Amino acid sequence: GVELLTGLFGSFTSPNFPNVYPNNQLITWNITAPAGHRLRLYFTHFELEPSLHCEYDYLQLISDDNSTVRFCGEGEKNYADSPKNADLYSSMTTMSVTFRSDYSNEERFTGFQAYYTAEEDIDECVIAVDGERACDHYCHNYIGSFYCTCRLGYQLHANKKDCTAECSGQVLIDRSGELTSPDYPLFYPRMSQCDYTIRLPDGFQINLDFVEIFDVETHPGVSCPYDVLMITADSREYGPFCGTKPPARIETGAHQVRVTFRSDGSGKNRGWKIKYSSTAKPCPNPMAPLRGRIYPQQDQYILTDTFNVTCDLGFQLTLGDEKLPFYQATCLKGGFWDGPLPLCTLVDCEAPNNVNNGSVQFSTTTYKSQIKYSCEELYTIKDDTDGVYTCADDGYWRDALGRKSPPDCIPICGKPTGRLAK
Amino acid sequence: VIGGEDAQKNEIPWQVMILKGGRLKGGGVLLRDDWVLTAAHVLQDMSGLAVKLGLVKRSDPDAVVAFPKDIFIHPSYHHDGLNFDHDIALIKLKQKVPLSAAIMPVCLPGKEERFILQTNDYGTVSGWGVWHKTSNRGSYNLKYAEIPVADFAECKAKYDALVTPNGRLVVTDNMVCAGLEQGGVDSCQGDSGGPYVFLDKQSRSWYIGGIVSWGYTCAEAGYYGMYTKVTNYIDWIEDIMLKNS
Repeated sequence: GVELLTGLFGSFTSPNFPNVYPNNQLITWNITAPAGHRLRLYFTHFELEPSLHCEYDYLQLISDDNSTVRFCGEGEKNYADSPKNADLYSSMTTMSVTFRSDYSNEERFTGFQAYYTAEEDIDECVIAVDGERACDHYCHNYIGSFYCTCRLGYQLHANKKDCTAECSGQVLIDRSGELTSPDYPLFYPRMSQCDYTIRLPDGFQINLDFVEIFDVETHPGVSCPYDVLMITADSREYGPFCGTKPPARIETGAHQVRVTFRSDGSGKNRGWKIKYSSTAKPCPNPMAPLRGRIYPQQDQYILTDTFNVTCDLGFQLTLGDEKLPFYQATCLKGGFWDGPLPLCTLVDCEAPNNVNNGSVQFSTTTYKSQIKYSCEELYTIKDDTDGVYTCADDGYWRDALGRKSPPDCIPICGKPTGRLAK
Repeated sequence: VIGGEDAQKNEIPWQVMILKGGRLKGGGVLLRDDWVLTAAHVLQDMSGLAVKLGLVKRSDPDAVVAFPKDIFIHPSYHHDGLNFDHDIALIKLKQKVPLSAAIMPVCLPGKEERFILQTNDYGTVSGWGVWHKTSNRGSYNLKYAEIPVADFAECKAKYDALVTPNGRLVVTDNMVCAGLEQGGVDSCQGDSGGPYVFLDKQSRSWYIGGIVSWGYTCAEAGYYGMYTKVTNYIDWIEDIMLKNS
């Protein structure tokens, strides 16, 4: 027969206890503790017919992790298979106890008396199932259960156990670079769904080089059934890739590449690393204009590369009749610059502005030319400056203090003639 | 100006005559070629207001007449006949006046310490106002006199002790007392708004130190003439001129 026992504590005995137990018995007690508790079982009396490996009469315990232990003999006589005074614990909330007697009990053994208590919280965090820990990263035990959390940068998977890497939606826009599986070269996280996009301007062609270590969980008979690396460029697909041999270089011919990587809930593999580079048709090397310089100087300029032109001091960037405050050229798809080169022409401050109650004298207006303002009789230059302005490299007339506004001619004050002048 | 001398043409080229309805209202001083500084109590409104420059004799046919475009009375001035604090105003002329030997601005004082008036500094006051203690007629010829800055504490004490039929006259730090202790030389009615100028020895230029404002009687011993202290209003003057030029 089978008996069900529940509650925080209880007891059960062999049939007819404390008298001799009958022959040919097979009784099972299924004990269930409240959630989060494990069971402690102990005996106040134990006396079963001893036999080798307890093959005659025995008491067998089956815990819910399917571990089995079998007892027989007498505790007082120190038989090897008796439970003696030991406390027996279940790993989880249930324990199954089976009493069996065979066809004879000639020495009149009296059986057992067992007590159980559901007295201790189970630390589910230390329990491993199939060799796997309860949680991928962090485990937090509490009465009745446990929960898992992940290290910074990881997300708890819907299975509440695994920590997946945040690795989706990554976009790389540099002309070259590298991308790896999460935590590379350490074991990559389980249950991860990663996708990376290398997105360069139209005109670039992206090349991919796989570097050692390459280690993606594989299967000898099936193509990448567990974890898989896939690459998509334009409409072409490369992969699936797995195993330990890095794939050969891939010249995609595309300016946009998508790399996806999926891992399942098992395995310990170190992942992959891709170095990518790009090529494009170069633009003609630019020639610096006379009195000008080009920077940065490069051996080759390709798509999106830029260069600036600056002029020597006193010279100005001009394109046709237009004065340019700044010039930058960009290499376009197909190997063309986006505009013609400017020239560097001598700065011309042009004719200076006139002032009220004064005049200005000048002969030339180009860089470093000088002009002189003077005021009419009875007027003087405010601030008592000399009125000399020089054509500066920025195209403005500037005085010795760097000011570009023309001087003010203000009336001379307080200088009468006659007695007050003396 | 009582006890002064007749000015000659071109001697005080910054002197401005202010007229209201063609009659002498007071004096002023030319600051630029289109700004006149005067006393607030000389101005009420712009109607009928005109200024003459470049003259010493009232009937000088060469005098330049100009008209105000705007007037700016100091916002803190509230004339009640006893308190002349902040007695200062500016007139912006409609047009710039032609400068000449007869028409020339006076300088504004700088912010340096040498422009702070000290007791016994001598300055020159000028105007067409009453020129004799026994007469209430204005002068035909522009008159001027040199008078010293008086001790302010002594001057204030004197006025504080004086109770006129209308009440006590107010002396503030915005005023300069000037005149002779024994009296006899002073500015008087009709000179109001006119210049009290000082020579800056460093630049050899005359600057405006005071504006004829008020006094108890004229040229009387013990009661000094009161002038608006221009150094206290440099920022106000420059701000008004800058914003309205």
